[in-house]
Amino acid sequence: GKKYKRITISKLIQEYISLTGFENPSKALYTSVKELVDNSLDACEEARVLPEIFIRILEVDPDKRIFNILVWDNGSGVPAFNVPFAFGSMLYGSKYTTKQTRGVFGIGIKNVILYGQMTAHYPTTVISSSDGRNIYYFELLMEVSENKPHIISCKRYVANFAWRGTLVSVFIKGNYRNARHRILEYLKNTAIANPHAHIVFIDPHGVVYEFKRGISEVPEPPKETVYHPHGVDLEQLKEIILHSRSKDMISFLMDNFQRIGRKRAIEILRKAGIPESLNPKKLTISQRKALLDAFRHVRFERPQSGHLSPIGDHILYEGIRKELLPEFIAVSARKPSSYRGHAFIVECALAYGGEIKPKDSFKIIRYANKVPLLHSLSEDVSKKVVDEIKWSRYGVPMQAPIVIVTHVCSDKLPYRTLCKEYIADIPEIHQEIKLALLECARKLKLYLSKKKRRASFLKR
Amino acid sequence: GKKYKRITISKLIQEYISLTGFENPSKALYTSVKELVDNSLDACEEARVLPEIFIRILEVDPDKRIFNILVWDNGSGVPAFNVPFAFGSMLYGSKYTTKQTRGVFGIGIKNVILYGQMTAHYPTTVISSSDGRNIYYFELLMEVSENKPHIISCKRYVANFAWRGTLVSVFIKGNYRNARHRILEYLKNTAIANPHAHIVFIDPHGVVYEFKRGISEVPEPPKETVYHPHGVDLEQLKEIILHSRSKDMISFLMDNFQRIGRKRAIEILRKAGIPESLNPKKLTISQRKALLDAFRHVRFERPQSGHLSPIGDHILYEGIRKELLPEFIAVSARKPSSYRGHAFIVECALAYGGEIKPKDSFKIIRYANKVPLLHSLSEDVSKKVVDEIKWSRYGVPMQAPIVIVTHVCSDKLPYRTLCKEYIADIPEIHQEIKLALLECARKLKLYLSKKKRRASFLKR
Ligand SMILES: Nc1ncnc2c1ncn2[C@@H]1O[C@H](COP(=O)(O)OP(=O)(O)OP(=O)(O)O)[C@@H](O)[C@H]1O
Ligand SMILES: Nc1ncnc2c1ncn2[C@@H]1O[C@H](COP(=O)(O)OP(=O)(O)OP(=O)(O)O)[C@@H](O)[C@H]1O
Ligand SMILES: [Mg+2]
Ligand SMILES: [Mg+2]
Repeated sequence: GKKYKRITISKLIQEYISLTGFENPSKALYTSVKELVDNSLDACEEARVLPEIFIRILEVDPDKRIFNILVWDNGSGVPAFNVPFAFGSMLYGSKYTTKQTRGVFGIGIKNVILYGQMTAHYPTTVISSSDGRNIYYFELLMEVSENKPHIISCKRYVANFAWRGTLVSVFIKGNYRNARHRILEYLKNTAIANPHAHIVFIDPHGVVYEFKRGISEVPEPPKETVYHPHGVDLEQLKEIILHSRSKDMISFLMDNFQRIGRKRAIEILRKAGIPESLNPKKLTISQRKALLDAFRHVRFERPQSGHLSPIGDHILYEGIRKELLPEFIAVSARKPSSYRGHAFIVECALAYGGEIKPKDSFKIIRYANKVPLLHSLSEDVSKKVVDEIKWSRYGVPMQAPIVIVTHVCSDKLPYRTLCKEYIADIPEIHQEIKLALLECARKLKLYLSKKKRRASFLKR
Repeated sequence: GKKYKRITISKLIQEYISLTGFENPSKALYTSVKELVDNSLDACEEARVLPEIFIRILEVDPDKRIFNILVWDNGSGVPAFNVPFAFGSMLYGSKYTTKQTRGVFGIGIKNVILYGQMTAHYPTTVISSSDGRNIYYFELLMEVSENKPHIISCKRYVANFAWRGTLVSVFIKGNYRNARHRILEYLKNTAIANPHAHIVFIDPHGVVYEFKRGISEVPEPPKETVYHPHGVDLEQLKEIILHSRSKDMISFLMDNFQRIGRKRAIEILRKAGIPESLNPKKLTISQRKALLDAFRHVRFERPQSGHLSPIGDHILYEGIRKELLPEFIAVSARKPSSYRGHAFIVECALAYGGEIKPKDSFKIIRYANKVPLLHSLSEDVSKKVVDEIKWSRYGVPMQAPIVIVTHVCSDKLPYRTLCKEYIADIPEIHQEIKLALLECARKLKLYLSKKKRRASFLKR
């Protein structure tokens, strides 16, 4: 007969490790570095500090190709009470908020630890201080079939110096020779988008790669926001009602949603046929449907975007200039737009000529929430846009020395995979990237025609 | 401070519905039909019956674009005890086995129900009989934040006729106008790969599409198999040990793994330095590592493949012929191969000329475990292979009227997304598809040159 059973998310991911980006040892090494560094950058952003991130990869067993990856940061740290689940239980984390963060799923570091246990089975070490005084040392394993942490040891030290931050050490089967290029590209692109970060990477051969700090101010961090009425479905509304402390519908609407003032709240409730004094916890299913209907029929300003944290056109310009040394750069930072009630900002750039190599012709450097995307290019919305644009009309022929840079940031991005490798081809996002790139293309066209005229002028 | 919390998989998927293929109402309607029909075909395969599948889509609310999707099959049915969790709790199902099945994750139908609750919030109806006598009627909702079913009603009827099977009725927000083409393509391609199935589809306009049975024998169904030694990692070994009833290592190896006879079991244990009489439940971590090491250093025959269920070259040929009416078809069914200890079979075909339209030039029809793949083409391994082949060398120019068909089946396919939209570009699979397509291309080249000679002969 059929065997019905329940499994945990960690068990499923272990069976289908291709879901999380660990399909071979080379990609596994890259993905591990990415997940660790993304977490460190989120933590430093949370702590509002200039990031100091140290990464070391060591080959501990050449026969079995086991590597140790150690990442240390000066971020917010993880409170001792939360360490076991944060590092040992999938679908546990601190980023389930309506805020722009690099991590969002609550599984990233656990994916690394799981792969490590499948291929190497050394415990994971976490050393962290979240109060700058007590330092906790944990040795952990994941109990995969139960999705629970297993604490091997836990010690507390009192520091006589103020240190806050986190150190994570994992062992995985990897392939540095094939992963090296991608790891360096990820770190380099991360440095471009986060120039206030100081990153040091020591590789298995002892080579030191240092990405010095380019600016010394911490950028304005992302903030949490409330839902826009157009970003709410019936299940989310149920959740908002559950956590709301409002005693009547007017304050419920004004406190829990963007762009709703008193006047608009009254209008919405009238449209929905809901009494103003009703306690939101008493809303029936049909009243909730009526409320969402009213949301759909009332005009709202587009979602607020002050809570987002784009790269910034000066920073993007400077980062590209230092890295690619082109003869020309055009940057376009679009006004905020929105998709399903969530605000997003697109920033794009074109770099042309100079030191750009022929083999990098039409290379696309992508970012999502300031994180470099290095895989699954062909399904990504940026690639779809680049392929649609008639570049020749802008004086850019095939094989021109042009590099395209795209960044999309939002408090909710439409990721298609559990390793966030690419962004879905959503019409609103597609349109914004296209307008940004066309804007850059027009600037490039102007530059190229001026250059041509100057050249023909000089000829005479 | 930071808010650490745990969430359920259903809550995560509700927040990131782009993970499961429901990013817009049109794709949602398509994906819903796919998930329901895939489940029906799996159920009919389980019951070893000639599938009778009835699909009806009705528009129940034109303003809000709410559709009802009803799918009825004569498959194995779902035991009453299992219905609530099978239809109301993610990561619950009967397909967590080492067997080739269309469904594998235990979330498919729940993704449909979740999207329905987000956009329409009508209960789901399930009517099922698994013993041909008692018919159970359920009305269910999903409790999304807890990943639990909520049973609204449950009734039992005794049938005075023998009926076994399942009927599922869901309500979702959809867009039939934009989904129609894809739904029909999915059903048509499903009929090609499953010609023993009788499928009737009634659409919202009352149009009836019938896919008559092409053959009257039930194909050899897929079977469950045990792990090949090369398909086992440390976590899987832990699980195998946990469920094993063997009292010594020799029987443990022979009973739980493919390709291990008594002689080989002795050799493996000697290499690993493990006593033959040891109870497997007493294996230490280092002994388990030594066992996997020994597995890696012993030569094994490649995994058995008799448990797989390919389409069959005659069936593929006939299905393509009826559907595309080409002037020439080449089919290549490769011998079984393996990837990470799991056997897989590749079948490919090329159709040329005849009724193939110019706009379908180089169209790729893909299947995975007999299920048509209609999205994310550009990241799929088949597309990567097709783009690598120098078709002109085989007499096939750009814009030639050629359609390419690929099928990969296995008891474990490397899916990259939770909606199984494409197969990862794994070297072993890539290679097999390439060899199969080149084989077909050579046959096509032969045909085209013969055709050319005949034409020039006739000219004189
Ligand atoms: N270096 C770190 N500093 C501070 N907190 C960390 C660090 N690494 C992990 N954490 C904490 O552990 C939690 C789990 O991390 P994990 O990477 O699994 O998930 P996530 O980052 O929330 O989301 P994602 O799965 O998208 O990466 C985080 O939410 C964060 O609270
Ligand atoms: N029409 C049906 N007939 C018989 N059993 C069914 C039917 N539909 C669903 N089931 C049962 O419900 C379970 C859950 O279905 P669901 O689609 O969620 O997961 P799955 O098919 O196992 O995997 P996947 O997520 O890949 O689709 C199945 O494993 C199966 O046992
Ligand atoms: Mg993370
Ligand atoms: Mg299913």
